[in-house]
Amino acid sequence: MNIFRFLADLSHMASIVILILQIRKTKSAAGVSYKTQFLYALVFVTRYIDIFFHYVSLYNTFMKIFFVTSTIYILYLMRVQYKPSHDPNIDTFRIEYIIAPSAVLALIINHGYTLYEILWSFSVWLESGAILPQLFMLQRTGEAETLTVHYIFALGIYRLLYIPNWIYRYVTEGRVEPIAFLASLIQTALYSDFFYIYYTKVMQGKKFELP
Amino acid sequence: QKIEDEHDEL
Repeated sequence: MNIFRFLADLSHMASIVILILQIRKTKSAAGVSYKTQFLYALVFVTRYIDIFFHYVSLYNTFMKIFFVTSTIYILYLMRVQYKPSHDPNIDTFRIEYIIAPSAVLALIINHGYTLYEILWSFSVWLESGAILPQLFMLQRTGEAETLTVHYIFALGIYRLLYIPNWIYRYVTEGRVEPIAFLASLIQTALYSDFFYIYYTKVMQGKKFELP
Repeated sequence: QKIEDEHDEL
């Protein structure tokens, strides 16, 4: 465990906590993409099924449980608790366009043709595009709640930090994980526009508004 | 490299 990965995981955790706090505080899930949350739930469930047969560390197990349960809790908040606040009419990105290519990529690029390896690869590719419905929604509405913006920012930081983590691990351990590395580059690229607007607007205390 | 080591991250 190096500092990059640890900070990345903390940032990932923070993003989820921010989202839950926002929904609970405002008693509303307005501005949050249900589709993105659903995709993340799918990412975690398909990636972390190894929790039952592959032990890494207490930290690893704890985080896996946290990510799966907290994301399902967000789905519950959006679908049941604060359902009326969520407008499906602005959450229109077709998730098939993310799920289908991820499935194809998982079948082509993986660490071996076992169910576990294919699901793992699928989850990695899926994660790289899972933020798209949220970014799409942001683009449609043109502005967002400060907390939603911080949520996306924390999520982007998490992905960005995994890149130096892998470079560090390559140098110190000779460890190479090309699938996750490539998928993460794609994912970070998706955030670049968002980061730019975040930097030019939010950092200067302005409201998050798309130009 | 063992497969197990490839999935020690989140």
